[in-house]
Amino acid sequence: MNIFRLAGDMTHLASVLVLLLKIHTIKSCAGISLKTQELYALVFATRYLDLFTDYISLYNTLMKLIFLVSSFSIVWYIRHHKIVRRSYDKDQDTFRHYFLVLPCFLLALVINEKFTVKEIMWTFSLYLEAVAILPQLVLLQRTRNIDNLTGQYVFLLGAYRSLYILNWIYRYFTEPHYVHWITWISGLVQTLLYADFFYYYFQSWKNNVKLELPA
Amino acid sequence: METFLYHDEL
Repeated sequence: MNIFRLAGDMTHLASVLVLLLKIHTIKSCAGISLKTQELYALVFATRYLDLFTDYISLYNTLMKLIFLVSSFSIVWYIRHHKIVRRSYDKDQDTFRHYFLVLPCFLLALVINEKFTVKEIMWTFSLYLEAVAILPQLVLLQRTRNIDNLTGQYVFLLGAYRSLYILNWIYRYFTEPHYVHWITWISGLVQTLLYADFFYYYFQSWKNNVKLELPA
Repeated sequence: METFLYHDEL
């Protein structure tokens, strides 16, 4: 464990907590893409298959449980909670995210480190996570007014993967044989997808104006 | 062991 990875995990945890806080306290999911939340629940479900088979550390198991429970409960809130579901704007959240699942799965079948079920599901979760934010970014472009919590949520989600890139660089230089192109490239693609959001988020913060994404 | 170590990240 290095500081970059710990910071990355804490930032990721913060993004999930910000979202849960928003949904639970103000009972609203305005501006949040259910499709991105469903994709993230699938990412965690396919990535943490080894939750009960490989014990790495208490921290690792605990964080996996937190991410699994939080992502599925967010999906439940938006789908079924009698008040929250009313604020879900399904007419705007129209990204056909199922079109993301199949290509990622096919790619995982072709490009992976080992042709086993667990490894293919793990690789699938990496590719899927890289594109999972797309429905949310599309929704942000459509709903002009991005409230603070939603903006912070997306920012933290992008920041966590950026910190992971620093973690991979650190591990590459400090650990022999630590070379994982699949993880690095999908992590890089994921972070690049946030690039323009980061730019506008930083501009709004610097000029102290409301976050607006160009149509 | 290498595979086991490989998935030590979240």
